[in-house]
Amino acid sequence: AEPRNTESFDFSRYHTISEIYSFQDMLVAENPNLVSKIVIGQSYQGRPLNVLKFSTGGTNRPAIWIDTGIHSREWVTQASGTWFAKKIASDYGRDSALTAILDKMDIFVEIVTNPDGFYFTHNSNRMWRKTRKPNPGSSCVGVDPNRNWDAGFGGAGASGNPCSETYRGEKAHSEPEVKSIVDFVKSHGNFKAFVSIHSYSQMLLYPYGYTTTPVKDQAELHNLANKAITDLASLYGTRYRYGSIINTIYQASGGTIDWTYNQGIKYSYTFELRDTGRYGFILPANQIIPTAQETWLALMAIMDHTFKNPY
Amino acid sequence: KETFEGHQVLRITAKDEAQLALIKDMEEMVHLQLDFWRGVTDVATPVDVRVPFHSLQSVKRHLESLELEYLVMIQDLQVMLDEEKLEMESAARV
Repeated sequence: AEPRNTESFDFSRYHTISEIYSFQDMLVAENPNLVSKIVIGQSYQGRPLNVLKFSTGGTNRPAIWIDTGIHSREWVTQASGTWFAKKIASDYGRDSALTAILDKMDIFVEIVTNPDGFYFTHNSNRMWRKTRKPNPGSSCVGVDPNRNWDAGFGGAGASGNPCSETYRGEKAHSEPEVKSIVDFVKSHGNFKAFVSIHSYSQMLLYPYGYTTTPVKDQAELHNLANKAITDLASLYGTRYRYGSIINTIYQASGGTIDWTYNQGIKYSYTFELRDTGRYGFILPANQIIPTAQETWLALMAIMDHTFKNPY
Repeated sequence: KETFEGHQVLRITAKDEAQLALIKDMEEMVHLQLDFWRGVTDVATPVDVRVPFHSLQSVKRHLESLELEYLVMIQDLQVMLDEEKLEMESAARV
């Protein structure tokens, strides 16, 4: 039942890694003047780290990054990322706000940010969260890729135990899935917003997680987060909390958006998507599209603000 | 393939900071092999934790002894995973 094009792709169900990879190739083939695929590296087990680039031209334009699935068991995020990619391709030239953004900026979307873990959730352990690289000297496998970044790395808010779900890894950027993004962001050098999407608990978070020191742009990030979750709630009433990571959830060191903010990417955010009920990570597939639709409104608020507030 | 027959997900609600700390202490009880789906944040946010079948009784006894309020959010995780897989396969056939 392989879809022949992205119009017949069923966004209302969960897909395997190969189905998502073929979706990416179809979207590129259908939109040669807008969408291209960049392989920014390989996972530990050798899977390509695919990033979809949405660009209408120019050279090294200011850019926005969106990633999903860094924690592999958070299936609604990869599913939403797939929907976002189709939405961007479909709305360019139709939606004035998105068209204005893409006429001046590029958007990069990494849907399967932890492919080894994602494959493992489909075939071996649905509850898997981390990467799949073995840890020397331990029988436990994998590193939490959201504790492996060089931002407060090794501090409180991550574990030094390889068997822990929040194991930070031997050293910062030890995981190829993380290092590939680090190298890409550094070599690109012109990212203006970075959004890393997780589930679940319905929160919109900004740096920092490793320290209580407020970021210098705290007021702006806080106000923008408020606007974003207000737009999100306007669709289905899904209520989000927002704030800095350390004040809203807990201390977490080595986190993605702490690193991106410290790279100078001011609009750095983490989403925690639904579950509004009692499903947790096993969110029913019939909630994929509503979740993606409401999240898109928040993403548009962040992207529109980024576009209108160049720095 | 790892299966989760009899695993339950408990939603624990702390009444105050003291109770929150007691839940936090459970993160260190490695022998119970708890998987915190939603970790300890603040009193307003319940904590969701997957408990393997072999730890269920002792965890529930522990919670009750500390008068920690909890509900069973997921009765049997494997049942839900089987439904999810069935749903994926039937949707793919369509």
